[in-house]
Amino acid sequence: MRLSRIRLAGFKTFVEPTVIAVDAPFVAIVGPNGCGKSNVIDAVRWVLGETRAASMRAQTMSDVIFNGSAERKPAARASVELIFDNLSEARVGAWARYETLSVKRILTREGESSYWLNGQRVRRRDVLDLFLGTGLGPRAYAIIEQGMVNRLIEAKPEELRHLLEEAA
Amino acid sequence: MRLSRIRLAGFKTFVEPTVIAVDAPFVAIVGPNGCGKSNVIDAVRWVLGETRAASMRAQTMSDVIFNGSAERKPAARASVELIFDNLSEARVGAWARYETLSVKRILTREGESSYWLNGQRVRRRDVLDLFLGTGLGPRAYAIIEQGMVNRLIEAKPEELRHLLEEAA
Amino acid sequence: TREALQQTHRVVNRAFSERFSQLFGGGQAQLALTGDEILDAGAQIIAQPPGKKNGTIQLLSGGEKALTAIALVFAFFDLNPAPFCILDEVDAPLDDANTQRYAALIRTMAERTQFLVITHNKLTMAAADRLVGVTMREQGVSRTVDVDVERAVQLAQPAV
Amino acid sequence: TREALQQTHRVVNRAFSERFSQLFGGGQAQLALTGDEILDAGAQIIAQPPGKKNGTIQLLSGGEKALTAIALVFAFFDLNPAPFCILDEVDAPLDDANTQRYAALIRTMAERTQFLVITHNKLTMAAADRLVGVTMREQGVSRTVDVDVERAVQLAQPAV
Ligand SMILES: Nc1ncnc2c1ncn2[C@@H]1O[C@H](COP(=O)(O)OP(=O)(O)OP(=O)(O)O)[C@@H](O)[C@H]1O
Ligand SMILES: Nc1ncnc2c1ncn2[C@@H]1O[C@H](COP(=O)(O)OP(=O)(O)OP(=O)(O)O)[C@@H](O)[C@H]1O
Ligand SMILES: [Mg+2]
Ligand SMILES: [Mg+2]
Repeated sequence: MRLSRIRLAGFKTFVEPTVIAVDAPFVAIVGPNGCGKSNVIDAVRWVLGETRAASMRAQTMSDVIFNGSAERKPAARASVELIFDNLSEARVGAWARYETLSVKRILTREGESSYWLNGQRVRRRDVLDLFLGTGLGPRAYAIIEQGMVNRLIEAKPEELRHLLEEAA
Repeated sequence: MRLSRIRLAGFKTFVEPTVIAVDAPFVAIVGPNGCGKSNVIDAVRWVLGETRAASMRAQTMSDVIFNGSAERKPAARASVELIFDNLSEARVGAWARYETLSVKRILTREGESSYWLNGQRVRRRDVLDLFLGTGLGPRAYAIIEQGMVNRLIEAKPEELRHLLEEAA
Repeated sequence: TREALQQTHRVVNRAFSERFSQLFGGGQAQLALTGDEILDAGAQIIAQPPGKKNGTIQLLSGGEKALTAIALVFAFFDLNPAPFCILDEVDAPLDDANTQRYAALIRTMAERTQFLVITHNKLTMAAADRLVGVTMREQGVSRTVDVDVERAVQLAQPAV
Repeated sequence: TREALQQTHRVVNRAFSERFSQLFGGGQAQLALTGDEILDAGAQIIAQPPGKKNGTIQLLSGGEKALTAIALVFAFFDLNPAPFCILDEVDAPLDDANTQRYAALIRTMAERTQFLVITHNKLTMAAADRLVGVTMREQGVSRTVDVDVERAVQLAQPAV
């Protein structure tokens, strides 16, 4: 299962519909300070079902919607879509039936939230179940945000044991 | 008043007597991870009278003495000397009488500690008084250690106001 | 349960030790349990970079601490692998030699796991298969552009 | 005393705003006091990089946060200047453009204050008058060597 594209519109600084092609084994994302690289990481967390605003450097969930710039008004909604290509992998488990898998999340300014799997509306629960046991769940180490390494260095012995317990 | 040389012997990884010539306006200290660059910074703090081991990434003061390697036994004592050249500056205030100023600190494994100003033994108090009002005192911003910038970023409003109070 | 925790600890400890040696080009490390009762013991990182003494992570240099923590991240990832792994600027405090080993390890792991890595480091960029450049030519608005790896490294040579 | 604190705040605030603009090549920042009674108000960093919205430091990117904190360090240093200033790897999260401005500001300030800067960054090295290399050829033992600036930058070009 390989992530082939990330599509964003209205998500933080990605106000314009944007397609990021990441279809390679080792992709480096580069650019100046403040240009939006970490915002892409927040988008991936968000579409996988993150509910804690703080994990995406926000205070409330609606903070992820583009909130305007000198030239533009705030966006009415944020949407992020992950497109997985499953053709080359052994197709096993919950993912087996998909050749291509699209996971999408939308949040409007009015607070309407929805999740979509291959174009079909589903509940957040269904997205979590799909990724259960794939290492992309909430307690996983698939997404290492800026500053996480420093927190590990500073972690007390009880906190490190807690990480072992969560992983067990 | 310009720092022209730093001399170390037995201080952390600088077991061999070492003279670092820093006699230029803008000196960059470079080298691989773990080679001893931050140890030089600890040495400068130490010779200026630092008494808190934690400020020099140590647990007790004797931790700054070279504690041995695969090939070498621990050192019997640590000594650090700062040599200031005062010829080109307007000679005012407490520094006025010195053309060259040497400040040295020694700590032995037995715990004997001494401070030296231009070869003459003095008390720690005399070293602190010499640097009083020069921005090199304990609450100053002359030495910014690795990680300090991150702490400033994370500082709470009360902590930032506390910094203003200390500086006032 | 006690067995589950002990098993998890065993697996993470072995993976941590292995990833540490790969990243440091030698040396050894462990995630040691303090105390006998695992259910309320603490876990402490003990690390020994090549040619250095054994000790807790607090005794290491800034870059050594970061590389040790990266080894632990990879160990937890090994325990519960995902189809992809995203790393945001973990290479910032690394010198060139450690950055090369970090990038080379990712290349190796990328045979089975897709890596998306945010970096300002030219050595990490040079090891990637593909570069996605993020730009902000219009104030406050992000856009992306595909960047050629050799060209980017060339462009990125400091204009000194 | 209230007057001393207000005076200190005024001076630091003005220096912070100035250093911020120099480091970001524009924009503005302030160290705002929350609440009316200065003696128990909190101090909060409000920053606006060029072309971006005003907000607290928490809303900025990793590199923007670091550069803002560096501006505050320089403001406190301006308040109580010393003959020298030592900076240990503060440029780690900065991109090339911000590193260039950081190094250029140090060059300017170095006309009156001596700067000793630890760095892994080639752009910062290139701006220095002198490079001191620290090596550890023998395990656990540091030695120093003088390094020629142009030669070091040349040697330091990533071997890609
Ligand atoms: N909802 C939003 N609407 C508009 N802009 C936003 C929103 N949320 C965050 N931003 C902006 O995104 C920018 C931060 O982007 P990001 O953290 O992705 O930068 P970065 O590329 O990771 O930089 P660095 O290299 O410094 O880490 C900030 O300028 C912030 O103001
Ligand atoms: N008393 C001591 N005796 C011998 N070695 C010591 C002593 N105290 C610290 N060290 C060693 O000094 C090393 C750390 O050096 P230092 O922090 O100066 O590295 P650095 O050059 O700043 O690296 P980085 O670029 O990663 O920040 C560690 O390997 C540590 O074991
Ligand atoms: Mg970032
Ligand atoms: Mg260091």
